Amino acid sequence: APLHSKPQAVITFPGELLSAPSDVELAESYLLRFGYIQEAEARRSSKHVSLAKALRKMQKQLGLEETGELDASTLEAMRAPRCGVPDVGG
Amino acid sequence: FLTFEGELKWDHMDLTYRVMNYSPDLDRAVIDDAFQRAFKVWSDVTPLTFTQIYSGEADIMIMFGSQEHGDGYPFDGKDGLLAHAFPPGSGIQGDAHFDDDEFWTLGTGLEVKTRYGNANGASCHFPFIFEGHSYSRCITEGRTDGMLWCATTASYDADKTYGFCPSELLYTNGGNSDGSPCVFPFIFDGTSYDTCTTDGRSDGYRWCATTANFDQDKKYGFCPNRDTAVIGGNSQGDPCIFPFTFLGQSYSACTSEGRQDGKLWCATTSNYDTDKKWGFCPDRGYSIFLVAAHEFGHSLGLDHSSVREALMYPMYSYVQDFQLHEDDVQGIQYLYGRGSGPEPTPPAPLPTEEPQPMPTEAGSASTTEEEEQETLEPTAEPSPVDPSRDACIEKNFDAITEINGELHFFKNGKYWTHSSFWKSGTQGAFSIADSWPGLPAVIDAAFQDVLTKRVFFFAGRQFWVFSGKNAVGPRGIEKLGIGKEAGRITGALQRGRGKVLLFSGEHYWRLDVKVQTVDKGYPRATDDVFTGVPLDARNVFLYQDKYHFCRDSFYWRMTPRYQVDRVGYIKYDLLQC
Repeated sequence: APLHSKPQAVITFPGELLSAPSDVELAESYLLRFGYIQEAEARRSSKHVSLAKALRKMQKQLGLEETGELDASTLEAMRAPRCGVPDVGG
Repeated sequence: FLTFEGELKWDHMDLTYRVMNYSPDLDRAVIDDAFQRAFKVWSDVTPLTFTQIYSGEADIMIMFGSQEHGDGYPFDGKDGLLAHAFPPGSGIQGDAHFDDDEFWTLGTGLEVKTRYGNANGASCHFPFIFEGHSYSRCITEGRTDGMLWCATTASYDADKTYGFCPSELLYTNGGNSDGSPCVFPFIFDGTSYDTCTTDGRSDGYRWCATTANFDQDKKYGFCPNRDTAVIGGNSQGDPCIFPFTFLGQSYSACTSEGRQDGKLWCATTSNYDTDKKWGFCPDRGYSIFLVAAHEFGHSLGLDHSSVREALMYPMYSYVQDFQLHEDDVQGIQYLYGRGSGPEPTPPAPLPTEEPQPMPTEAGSASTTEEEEQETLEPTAEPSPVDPSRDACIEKNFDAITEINGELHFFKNGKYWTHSSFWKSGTQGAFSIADSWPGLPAVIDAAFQDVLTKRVFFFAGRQFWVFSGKNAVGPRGIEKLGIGKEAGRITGALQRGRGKVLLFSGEHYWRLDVKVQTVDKGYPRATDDVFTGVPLDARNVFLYQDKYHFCRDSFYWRMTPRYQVDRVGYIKYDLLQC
């Protein structure tokens, strides 16, 4: 579904400090846009939402190593030109 | 593969499509052709047919749009999202939209509109085939006047349509000529040149004279290389140099390594680590054909695949010779069935002819019946699913060489591998194009450099150097210093210390692999050194530390002391059929 607004939740990644803000914003936007996390799910959660599960799902879908972390290859995949059809959901 | 929730699919096979508008990046005819080919990808493997209509409501409506373009799913400017499409159904369902902020091409860069010739100003088609070789740029081959030309279809050999490339391509940069154009032919060192050349330079930069006689006038400039002239960085206009070293790794193509913005760059010398000279690679755009084929997959009911090599994988990657992946075929046939295409060709029957008599010396094939029985290996019937059977019925391989410890047998776009160490034995057939993109179907010879593991391929008077799947080439073997007396290279023998012998006809050259130049004093006569082997050998290669010369069904094996110690059957001894 089109993004009407950015999620309010603060996203954290377990076990490590936040990457540079631009990487986090990129990940948020990507995971929401392509259906790996739903807006309702992000709103329901408390302010700190673990996205490891969403990242693993994305990494599995794109054939990446399933680390659950915002590693270099995941970021590179998020920056790659691609089709706009979501990977998950209608 | 995945289908959409509910397995949405069309309820009829004869689908229509309509192109509502066109990108300004390409001619309408080029876009129409790209879409037609993209639909053919799917119609080739299903009962589906696609017809273009020019008015009214089609099943699949196609448009170019930017940002918010009316469907609530906005695009995002250049790069990022390239296109999207809706699954089958009425109204907007089935439609495909392409981001008009992208630079649409055929995947290889700027479109080159031709002049004169017989193509009425049509654009160059890259790549195109000329005299059996593939070219992705304007060329002067086949002409004596130095004029750049290109084919305007995929094969000049078949269609004979061509045009001349704009002369702006030859305006120089740098040098001492303030951007004046090349003059062809020009004289350098007493020799006439009708193309840009690297002769006289050690940095690999192509240059030309801007008057007819460089020897006299000393006026020159560097030739623009539309394919790799960099933009920005600290080397504006200079060509990429491949391979180049970055952080100790060798790169044979533009890369985004070391950058966080994903932009492609290259070094403009052979070693970025020491020289720090670089620039951004020119924008090759996105192939409208490849992106359309993917989007039309959605229009037909396929969702994204998790198979990286599949067309329906969500991320863009350019491939030169596209082939639909098995995962895509399974997906679309799951929805629509197979269509009325021909059944797979059944495997060829086993040969029934008697083997040729074993030759006793080079050039002769006479033998006695006793010798024949003594030398023939038992020919056990292969198992019904013997994967090596195809290789075993092939005759006269185009090239044979050892790569990564396995003997490779090449023939007509396919190759087989044989390992004497693994139980798997002979494997294949594999596709040459899959393993080494850009190579022609028929290669004459190949060898692997022991030190760098790079693989050199030869076909006609051209050669390629591969690091993995990344290639430099094709280049002419004249760049190696091999004169026109060599029509083609028939084999290669690694001699150690960075030297490789290249065979052609009854002569051979010794190549210094590091500097990629043949040593002085060559060519030499083959039978001066290699006595007792056929001078018309089709394949020459090093295997298990011995030299092998092949002709017809046989091979002659020679020790490093130049003694023939065995003559045998290729298929029984080397392939172990």
